Amino acid sequence: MNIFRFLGDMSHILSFVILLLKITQGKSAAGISLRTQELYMIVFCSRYLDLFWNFSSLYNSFLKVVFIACSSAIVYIIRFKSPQKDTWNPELDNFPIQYLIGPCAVAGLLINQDWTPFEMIWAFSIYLEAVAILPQLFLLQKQGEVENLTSHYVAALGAYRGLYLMNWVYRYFTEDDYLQRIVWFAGTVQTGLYIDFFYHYYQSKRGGLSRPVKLP
Amino acid sequence: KERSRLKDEL
Repeated sequence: MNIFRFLGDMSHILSFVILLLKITQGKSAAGISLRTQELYMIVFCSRYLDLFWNFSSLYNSFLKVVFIACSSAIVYIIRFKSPQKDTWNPELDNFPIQYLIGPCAVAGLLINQDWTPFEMIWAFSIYLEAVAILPQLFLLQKQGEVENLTSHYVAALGAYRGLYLMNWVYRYFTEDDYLQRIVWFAGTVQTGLYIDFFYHYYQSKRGGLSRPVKLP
Repeated sequence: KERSRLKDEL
């Protein structure tokens, strides 16, 4: 464990806290992409199958359960719970996620670490996580302006993988046989997708944390 | 060799 990875996990947890607060206290999922939340649920449920046999630390196992539970709860609330479900707009949030899931599944089959079923599913989850934010970013583009809490949510989510990039650099230089090309590639793509958002987020928050983010 | 056995990251 190193500071970058710890801060990355904390940023990821923060993104869950912000989103759960927004949809439970604000009683609205406006501006939140259910498609992205569904993709995250698929990512965590497929990646953490090893919860039952790969016990690397209590910290890891605990957070795996937390991430599966939170992502499932978010999807449940936005899909089924009133009044949140009435604030979700299927016309706006209509990114064809099958065009994300399909290629990631093929990539997971072809490019993985050990050619076992779990490794293929694991690689699929890594590739899918890299592109899971796309429906959310498309929704924000359509709306032009980003509600305050939503902007903090997306920023925390982008920071999490950005901090993981630093963690991988740190581990590469401090550990002798550390090699994880799959997550390095996917994590770089994932963080790259946020760069445009981060630019507008920084520009808008310079004048004060609660100003809305405007996307062109 | 990729250290795939020990997946110690989330």
